Amino acid sequence: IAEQFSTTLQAVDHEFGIFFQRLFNGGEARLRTSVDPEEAGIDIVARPPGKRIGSLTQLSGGERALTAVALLLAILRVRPAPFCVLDEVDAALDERNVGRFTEALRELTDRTQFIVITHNRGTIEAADTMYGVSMDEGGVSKVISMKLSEARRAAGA
Amino acid sequence: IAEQFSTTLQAVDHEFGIFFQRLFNGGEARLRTSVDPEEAGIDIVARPPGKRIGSLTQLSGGERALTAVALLLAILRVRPAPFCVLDEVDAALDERNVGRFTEALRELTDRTQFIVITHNRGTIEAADTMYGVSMDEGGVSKVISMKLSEARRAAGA
Amino acid sequence: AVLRTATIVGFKSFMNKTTIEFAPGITAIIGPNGSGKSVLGESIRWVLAETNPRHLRAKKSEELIFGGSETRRSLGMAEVVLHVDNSSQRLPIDFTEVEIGRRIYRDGASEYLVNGARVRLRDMEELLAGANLADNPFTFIGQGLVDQVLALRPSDRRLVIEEAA
Amino acid sequence: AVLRTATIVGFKSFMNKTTIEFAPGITAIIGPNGSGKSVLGESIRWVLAETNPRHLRAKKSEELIFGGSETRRSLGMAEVVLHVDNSSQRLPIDFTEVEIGRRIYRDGASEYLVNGARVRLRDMEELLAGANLADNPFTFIGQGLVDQVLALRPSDRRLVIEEAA
Ligand SMILES: Nc1ncnc2c1ncn2[C@@H]1O[C@H](COP(=O)(O)OP(=O)(O)OP(=O)(O)O)[C@@H](O)[C@H]1O
Ligand SMILES: Nc1ncnc2c1ncn2[C@@H]1O[C@H](COP(=O)(O)OP(=O)(O)OP(=O)(O)O)[C@@H](O)[C@H]1O
Ligand SMILES: [Mg+2]
Ligand SMILES: [Mg+2]
Repeated sequence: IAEQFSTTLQAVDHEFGIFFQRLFNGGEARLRTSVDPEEAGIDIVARPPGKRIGSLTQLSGGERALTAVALLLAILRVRPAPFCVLDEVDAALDERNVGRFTEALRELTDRTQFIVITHNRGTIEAADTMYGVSMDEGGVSKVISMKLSEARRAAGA
Repeated sequence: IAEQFSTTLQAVDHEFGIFFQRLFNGGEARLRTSVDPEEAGIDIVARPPGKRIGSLTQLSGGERALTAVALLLAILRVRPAPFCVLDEVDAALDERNVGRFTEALRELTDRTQFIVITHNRGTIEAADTMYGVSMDEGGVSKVISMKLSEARRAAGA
Repeated sequence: AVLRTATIVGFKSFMNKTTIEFAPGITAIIGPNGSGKSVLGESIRWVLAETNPRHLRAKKSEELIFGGSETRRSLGMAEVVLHVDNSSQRLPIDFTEVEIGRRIYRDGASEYLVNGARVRLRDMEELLAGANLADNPFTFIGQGLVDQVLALRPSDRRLVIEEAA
Repeated sequence: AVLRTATIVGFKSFMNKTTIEFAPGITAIIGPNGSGKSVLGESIRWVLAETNPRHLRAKKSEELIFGGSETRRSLGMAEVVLHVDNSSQRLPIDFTEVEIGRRIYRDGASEYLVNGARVRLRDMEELLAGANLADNPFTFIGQGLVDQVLALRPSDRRLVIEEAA
């Protein structure tokens, strides 16, 4: 990794590689300075396990989502935010990857509260608390706090 | 609707309104000529039931997806294509809307074969045939034809 | 700063006063399409001094106030108050409990409040910056943003991560 | 034209010859992330004379051929053949069964085939146009496209729908 990278970026690169391998159960990923000398920048290199290196555009929808999650979590590890709102970032993930995603979130909960908007049963399973949002016929939203067990029964989980 | 609209567009507008009301169980939607006189074009106006008219950007993620589906199906009704491949267009839909989506697809199956790539159990439930795709450790894809009943058991549906 | 509660009234679809309590760990927000889940997330983003209405799916701030429906009339004000536990002193202010509030009125007038007292936008941003909450591109992640992180022009991406530095 | 079968070999991740049979109605394609579901859809799009590699997540056509993996070597050719029931005569050709094929080689050479005979791209497009299959923006809908339909500049949208006319 180029010396142009600040200490922060080097730390993020390191964590990115680790989170990627955990979320993909193998493979490798890193940041590197952009090839373009004019535009100082960062490229992402990601290789899921068993596959050859390609560009990001060749990754599948779920692989792109998971790679972005790995990078986000790396940044949150290096520069924790007190909380993070994730709005349906799990939409493209299959069941097994949702499990890896929520386990990775769990690793950061000592420093960060996660508020996860989701339709996914696996994500709901992994949550500590749950809120249900509904809208009445008058176009007004309201919130119901659901005990986790009854929420899981409602989600058919 | 403006006379500038060709017969085709008028037919699509008509079907769009109908499909929208079925997918949203109410509300209204239509096409109209763009307000901008320079740029001849089409605007989409959509109002889910109980809500006031707003711009498309104010619709929720699932409402936008469902509105786009209504327009797509209207076009397929007026100009049938022999088949249509839908790649995870149901990702943002809640359980009830997935049901309405698949029922609407069913209406067009007399003229169009649908190939639906999905992670969603409701969509899988509604399918007539199913294929499972998997990748071996060598990065090679293969396809398994799954009898629908065993596929549903595997999906835990 | 640990999120304790959010109280929302008049913000977009939350016409009625709504309070939600946050717990440590992972909180899931579920519900049907169009029910208001993303609006809930936007209300928190807004009270944390989000200045760009387009990040909140609005063309102008006025659209953030409950605009009425087929059967309800619109309101004149939107307010969100966030109650935060500051015992870790992540917020550079000498209180262990901090209430961060924001209001907006139809005429465009807007207020920022800390523990009930009005402050300038600049003070609010300074306060939040201390806890890495001001203008932090990684606090609110939507479906578009997952791709956005990967698709950023490399020059943006460097800025984005350096911003975290 | 009713889709009967698709036979794929060497196209992207489908290194080995794969045949799938389509039935009437709704066919669901399921599987883990990265397994090849979208590639399956792309193979059909490609054999139907898709000329823009960017619609197939490739910068150049060569990337459409199986490029090898950690443990497999790359191949030199990709081929997709679609077997279509033409008893409705939607395809303007005097056969009730039609095989539409396409091949591409690493050196860039490419072939279009109808019932095994080579044809020019133009003939292929004319044939497919008859069944509303040539360059039809509504035959392949991806997750981005759902938004794309709504987000098109109104002027594009009119063209897009007129194209269907
Ligand atoms: N100013 C406003 N006044 C009243 N209602 C509003 C206002 N702005 C937005 N809304 C309504 O709030 C709803 C938006 O909800 P939101 O985007 O939070 O849905 P969601 O629960 O995230 O759904 P999805 O699962 O589809 O993403 C829309 O139906 C919109 O009509
Ligand atoms: N030319 C090629 N040679 C070999 N493998 C390739 C080639 N092009 C793409 N691939 C691989 O095929 C896989 C793409 O699969 P695809 O996009 O179809 O996944 P998917 O089943 O749709 O997954 P998701 O559910 O995440 O959308 C990628 O992992 C990619 O590495
Ligand atoms: Mg939403
Ligand atoms: Mg895919």
